[in-house]
Amino acid sequence: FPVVPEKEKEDMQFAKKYLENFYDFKEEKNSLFKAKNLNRMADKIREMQSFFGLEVTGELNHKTLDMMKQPRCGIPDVRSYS
Amino acid sequence: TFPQSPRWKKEDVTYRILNYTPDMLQADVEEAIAKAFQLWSSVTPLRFTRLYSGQADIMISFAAGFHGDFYSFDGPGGTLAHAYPPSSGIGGDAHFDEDENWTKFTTYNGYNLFLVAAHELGHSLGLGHSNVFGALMYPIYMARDTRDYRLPQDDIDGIQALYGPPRESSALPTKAFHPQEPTEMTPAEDCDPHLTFDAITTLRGEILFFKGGYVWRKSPYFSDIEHDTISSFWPSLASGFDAAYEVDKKDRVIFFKDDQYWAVSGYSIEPGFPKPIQNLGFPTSVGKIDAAVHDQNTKKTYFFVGNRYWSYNENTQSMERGYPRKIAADFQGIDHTVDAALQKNGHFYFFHGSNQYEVDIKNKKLIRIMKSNSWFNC
Repeated sequence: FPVVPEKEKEDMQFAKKYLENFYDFKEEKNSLFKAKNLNRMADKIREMQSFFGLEVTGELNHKTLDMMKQPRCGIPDVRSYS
Repeated sequence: TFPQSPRWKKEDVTYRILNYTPDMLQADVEEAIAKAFQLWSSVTPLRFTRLYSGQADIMISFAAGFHGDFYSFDGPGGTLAHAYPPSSGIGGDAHFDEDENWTKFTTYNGYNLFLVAAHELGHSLGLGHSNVFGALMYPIYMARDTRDYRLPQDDIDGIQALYGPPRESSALPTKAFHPQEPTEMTPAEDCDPHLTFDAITTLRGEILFFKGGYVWRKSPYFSDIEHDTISSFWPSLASGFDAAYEVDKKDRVIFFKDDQYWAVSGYSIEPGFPKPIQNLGFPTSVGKIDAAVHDQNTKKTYFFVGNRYWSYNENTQSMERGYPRKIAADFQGIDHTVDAALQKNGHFYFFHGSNQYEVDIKNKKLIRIMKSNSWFNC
């Protein structure tokens, strides 16, 4: 469904945490890599959308975000605990 | 499975329940855990023995927040539990987030311990997540009937890839576990001239048409009509609705089924639902409603039951005085019951069978009659 605009920023934070927990997303802390981070995050969003059979857009749309907010198991979807 | 497919190198695996959640009776916790193990032993050669002291292969515990491993829990919602693949030490152990509300029921205000434990013990035995919707090892929690719960075929395939089928003597043949046969009727055709609907609502600029367990989705952003199962949006509301309406200022859609209603925002069901429709002010003589539609201008919602309708004030959250009234008395030309109702472009659309009646919102006068599926660009 369409995104309700005003909470996009916090949604992005939430999504980043989700992708770190379950899709092995690692963000470069150095802000010089901002563009690289965004690409890497888009890749991880695509990976998550593909896992759940969502439309693979690489964008944090509402359907993707809502799927991230569903109660779930704490085990990652793409790698085991080290 | 997990990388390198770790599995128990023996058929006799032990488990121990280290502590209990205060949300449930201890006996109910023990029963849920035992039933979850039985699910896996019935399709493999594995046998599970409960220990009451010392070190067991699978140590089961409830904890909140940081609890001694690298994966702290996150409070209510979000992560419900986690478990480790087979190995020594923490391997096999299953942890449940005590900040959740655990229950032996499958209601909406708690998580069913048997379902979550069955999933986590899948990990304790070496299974990873499945992306098959409806599989037990699907990562997202789905409330479902646990009486006579059957392990979906995807999970049987996964666990038998690790441990093989049960010994002939010890359990039901795996063929006894058929995947849940889809009980859904085949979806009706979009352009069938006799098409009728159970409920219709707007949602964030889109229009959703419900029939049985299916929903047609008409979006201003895409040209074609999307046709899905309701369960792909709201897994726990899969059976369909009698009525639905949106209060767009609150980004909220209300669904009705029999004498209950749910509030959703996007895909999320608001906590505390379902509620009885009497909460809205209906008399107990009303067992279900036929249709509902919200008028954004007046902030009033109209509920249709048989040949009468009620007016509900969303601001005061109460039924208006002087209702119910006869539909035909106020909506000229609507001389029958209403199956579904929609508010769009300054008009009401009342659906009755395979016809829809376009009514001017202000003067409540009938403008024209069309086929119910005229929105599908047939």
